[in-house]
Amino acid sequence: VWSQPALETTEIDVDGGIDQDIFDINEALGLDLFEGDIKLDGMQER
Amino acid sequence: NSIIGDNYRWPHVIPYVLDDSLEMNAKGLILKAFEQYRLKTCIDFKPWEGEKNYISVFKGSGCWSSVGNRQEGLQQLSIGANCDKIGTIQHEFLHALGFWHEQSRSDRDDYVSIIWDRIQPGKDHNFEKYDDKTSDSLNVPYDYTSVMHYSQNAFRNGTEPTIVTNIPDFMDVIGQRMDFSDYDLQKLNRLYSCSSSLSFMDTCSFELENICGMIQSSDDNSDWQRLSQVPAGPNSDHTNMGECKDSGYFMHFNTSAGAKGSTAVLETRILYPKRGFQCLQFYFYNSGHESDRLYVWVREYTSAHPNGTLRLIEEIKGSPATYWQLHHVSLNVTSKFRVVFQGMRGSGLSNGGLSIDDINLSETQCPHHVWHIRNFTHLLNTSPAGTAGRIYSPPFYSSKGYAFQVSLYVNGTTDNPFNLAMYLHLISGANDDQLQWPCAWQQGTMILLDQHPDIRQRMSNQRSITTDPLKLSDSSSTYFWDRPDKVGSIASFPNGTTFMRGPGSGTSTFLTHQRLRSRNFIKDDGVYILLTMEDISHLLSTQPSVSPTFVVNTSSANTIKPTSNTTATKPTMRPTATTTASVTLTEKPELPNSCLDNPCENDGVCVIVDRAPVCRCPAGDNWWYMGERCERKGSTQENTIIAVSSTISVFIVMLIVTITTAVCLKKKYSQ
Repeated sequence: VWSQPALETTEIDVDGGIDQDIFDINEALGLDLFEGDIKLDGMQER
Repeated sequence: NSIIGDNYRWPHVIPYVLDDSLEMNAKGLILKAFEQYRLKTCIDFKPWEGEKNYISVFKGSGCWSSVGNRQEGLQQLSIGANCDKIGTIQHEFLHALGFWHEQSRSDRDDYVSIIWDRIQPGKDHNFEKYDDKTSDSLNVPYDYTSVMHYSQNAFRNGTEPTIVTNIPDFMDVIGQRMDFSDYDLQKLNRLYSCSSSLSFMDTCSFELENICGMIQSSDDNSDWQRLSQVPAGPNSDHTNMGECKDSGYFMHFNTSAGAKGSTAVLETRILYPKRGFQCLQFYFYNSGHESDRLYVWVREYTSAHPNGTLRLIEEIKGSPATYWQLHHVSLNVTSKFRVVFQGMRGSGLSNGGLSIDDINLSETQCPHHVWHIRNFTHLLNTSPAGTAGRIYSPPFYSSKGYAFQVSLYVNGTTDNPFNLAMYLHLISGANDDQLQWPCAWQQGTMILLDQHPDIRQRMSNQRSITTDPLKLSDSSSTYFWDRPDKVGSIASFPNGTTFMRGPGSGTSTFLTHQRLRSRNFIKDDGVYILLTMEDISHLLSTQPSVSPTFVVNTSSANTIKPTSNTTATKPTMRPTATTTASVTLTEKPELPNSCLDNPCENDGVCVIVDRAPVCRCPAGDNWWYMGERCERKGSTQENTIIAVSSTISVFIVMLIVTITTAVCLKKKYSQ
């Protein structure tokens, strides 16, 4: 293991610090998909 | 649980298009997800070449798919922003292959409780279940570990879970997005009648006495022995780590006896490659002397050499150690072959020998680098959260020559202390003056290895980061992936050598400690982080030059409408450079544009083959277009008419000839 003295290195979190699941992502976008991530065709919707 | 109806199945090889709207990181990850399908199932994916039905993967709003093959020509699957995780992509493709969510199966109430009053108003319908006339659980038990299961907090209104598992131990299991579970694979393989997978070749943990069909060579001085422990080490095998009574074997070559140079050779059974590249993985334990050697060879059989010829692949040497170490060896074999393990006694005094265990061979690419972190439990127990508990990997070079390093927060960041956090950094390296900056389209993949002995049952956790040459730093004053000696900060190696480390990109929620302690992530008190950084700039332009049946609207999940199912649209131009003058994408492929003026008639589709335009002509059950530009139509009806006409013509001609002959003969004889 390579240890590092306290010299600051910047880091960006691509998830913004939140462990977002598929359903959280789609919900935040306001999508109204079946069970959160399923696109139904017309017949299934009926 | 799968949608019922064979009409919803895809063929085993699924045509796909990667739309250029996709993020580069997502494109690379989709290809990695396909590799997991190839490793663990018989489902394969191929770039679309004019097939009627295919999956178009694009960056829409969110992550979504239809369930099953809708047989509507182009079928869309969206991998939107933040969906670029391999588990998410595997999840969406399982929908496309015909699977619903796990907790919607008909018997789910036996295994989970839906807490209806914790669900957001108006979202109850997302927790419906289907009866067994609609969905089929394929005779597989309810699977808390499925990649298709909701997490405990799905659609919650508040802070309490909406799904509670009837067996409490599974509360933190549901909702995993690491990889397919064993039952996911069982169901997929049952649904598609898979009897084997495409890229898996062999696994062996030496638990059975037949040692997986391996053979001892007669051209050596000694044999490998199947043992469960050796006084000088190892004390146990790697498969079970000595935890299971009457099991736990490995193969050992004793180098404490015999003369210098004496050898023992162990050969696998004959294997038949399909792809021409393979990755051999195994655990190795050296309790002998540093002069002892393990050689990995392949014995290749060809028509010219039916008895096989040996080719040395790798010499493994090193100081003896008191632990098992993972090795990867890349092979590139195209004819039938065996892998040959040759142990050789060195010149030094040995009390032990060489041992191997948990071998896996697959037709996949090996990871480029391995970071082995030992005494990991101690690190977990003692490291503080935040930067004080951050450790760095050794420096590595990518295949293009970029130097990089990974940082790991063992006990997470201060905001996420119960997670592993992992970040990728470019660092200053020996090739920096010759490299392109800012660094463009290099995809770094960090895999925390599930050390299950069988590669097919591993559920490793991984994340990928792709360098975007135009990405700006937070201050917007510099490019994020520019030269580390320009945008980085000074750092030093343990030996005191200083270098520059660029900013890191990654996630503070790489994996929860709860999941880290599950499965075989920590084994022999060590973890393995497999690292690969590869150039994916060839994926900049992936979509075909023409969309044949639909216009794709990538703006919203709900606004996608087919325009026509017969008319080819105007050719879609591939994107030109996505970079400014300050960045030169030396690897960017030259884009063929011969299809821009679509030469194909009658709805033919223009595709580029060997950099030349070729028309793929439409065809129905009893008709087809043909010719270079699909200008001629053929049909079975026309063929029948032609055949009948030809027969009648031949008959008439024959009749005329016969009559003429008869008349002439009559005339001759009458004379």
